[in-house]
Amino acid sequence: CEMHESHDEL
Amino acid sequence: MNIFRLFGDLSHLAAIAILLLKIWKTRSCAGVSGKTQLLFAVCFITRYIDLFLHFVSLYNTEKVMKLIYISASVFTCYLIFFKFKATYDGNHDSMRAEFLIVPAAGLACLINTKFDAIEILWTFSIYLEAVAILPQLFLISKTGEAETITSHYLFAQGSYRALYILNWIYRYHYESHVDTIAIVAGVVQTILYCDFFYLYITKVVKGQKIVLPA
Repeated sequence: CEMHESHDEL
Repeated sequence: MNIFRLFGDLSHLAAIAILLLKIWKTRSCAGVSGKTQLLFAVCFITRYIDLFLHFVSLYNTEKVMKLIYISASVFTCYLIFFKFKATYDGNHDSMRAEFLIVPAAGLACLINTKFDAIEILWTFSIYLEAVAILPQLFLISKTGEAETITSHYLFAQGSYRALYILNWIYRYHYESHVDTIAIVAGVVQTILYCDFFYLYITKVVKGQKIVLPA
């Protein structure tokens, strides 16, 4: 499942 | 946070530090593409725009890292275009940056996860970062050589996104997390380094300098 949270990587 | 992402970010920090040291110690930016550094600065500013919009206290390392990336890349551009401008190799740094910026901006408007300003800016920064190294690789192909320290910079810079690919594989497998746009752009970005990685591993590691067939 694609958890779409705000991009949490640099 | 996993080991791949940690080493990826450390490799990225190392690349930025190596380049700053090279320019500062040799007081010269010969062999360094100013356009690539400008594009990286644009990437960081458009990607971390949230730092400026709702500035929250530096409550975690991520905010500090983002500020380090932005300030270090802006400072690098200052060194290249102002302080050591006389040593900037303008006529070899001749790849048209517009040919990278315009398609990245266009694509960001077409292919994104959400059509809103912040998300489009983030997507633009991801697409731009994938091709931002091209002016630097182009400059090396024009001059036909790369200083050893610049090769180390490029190796660290290329390794950072290669490690991020491992991080994405890890996160897909263990966290079922997938960020398709970042992954596709990151793979393209790493592929662009393959030729250089080959030269680096076959030459620089043995102490030779990278000299491209003229």
